[in-house]
Amino acid sequence: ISDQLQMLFFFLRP
Amino acid sequence: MFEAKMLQSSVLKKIIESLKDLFADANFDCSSSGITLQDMDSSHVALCYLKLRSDEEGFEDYRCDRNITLGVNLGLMSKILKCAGNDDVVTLRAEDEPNILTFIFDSKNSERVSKYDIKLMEIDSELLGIPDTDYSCVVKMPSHEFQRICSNLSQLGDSVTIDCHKEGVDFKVAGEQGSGAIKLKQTTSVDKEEDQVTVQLNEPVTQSFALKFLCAFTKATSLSDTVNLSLTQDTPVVVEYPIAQHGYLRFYLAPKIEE
Repeated sequence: ISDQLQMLFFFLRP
Repeated sequence: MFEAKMLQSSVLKKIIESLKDLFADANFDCSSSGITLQDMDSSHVALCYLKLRSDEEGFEDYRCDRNITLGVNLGLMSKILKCAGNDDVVTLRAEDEPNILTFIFDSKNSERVSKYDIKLMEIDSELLGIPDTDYSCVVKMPSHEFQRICSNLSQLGDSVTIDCHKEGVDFKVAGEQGSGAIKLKQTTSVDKEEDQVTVQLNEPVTQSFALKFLCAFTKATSLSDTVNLSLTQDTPVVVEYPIAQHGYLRFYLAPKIEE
């Protein structure tokens, strides 16, 4: 199965 | 006072049509250097980033005395822009502490001037820090080609595996009912620049992405003859549509990881 990651995992809130 | 006069309302129409379905409400951040917009979709899987530079020819006039943020419902903005002719000159205007955004559409022969005001919204979308990345692979290809690949492969599955290597780039899908694969070689001998496929490869990359988001991004195809895909293993893909005389519209999509 594949799991969709989220943007917050990569780009942090400054 | 903020006032920006764009030579072609069609550019703004295309930008908003590209965004309004996936990104509902967004902030236009206006400063002396230009207009930027950043937003995430409701599932926080996709992010868009628009940059329109004030010093490009696309703006006939541009004035922004103080940095302002214009919170807009993109669906409403799309409806207003549909009231403009494609050849109309569009002017956006707002006060320094704005609660409305004014659109003025001048027909080419200036016989018809239309004016619309929309109420602005308070949107507390915190901006994400998008790090500058040296991507392992950058593919430049015709935008209609990328749109067709996403559309064709989405018939057979919901994830596409993009495989960048030194000969070119492969797009593969495998679903319950079947599978598909499209291999693009680097073009060598095409005459027209916009028909070229080029792959700048530092490292090979193989990564999977949800096709429904990539198909949604390709609504921006009319903005540019070419599209740039930037990939690095285990990071979001960047789908960039250059906007001539203005800047660019970028989409970021988080990858799917195979368990």
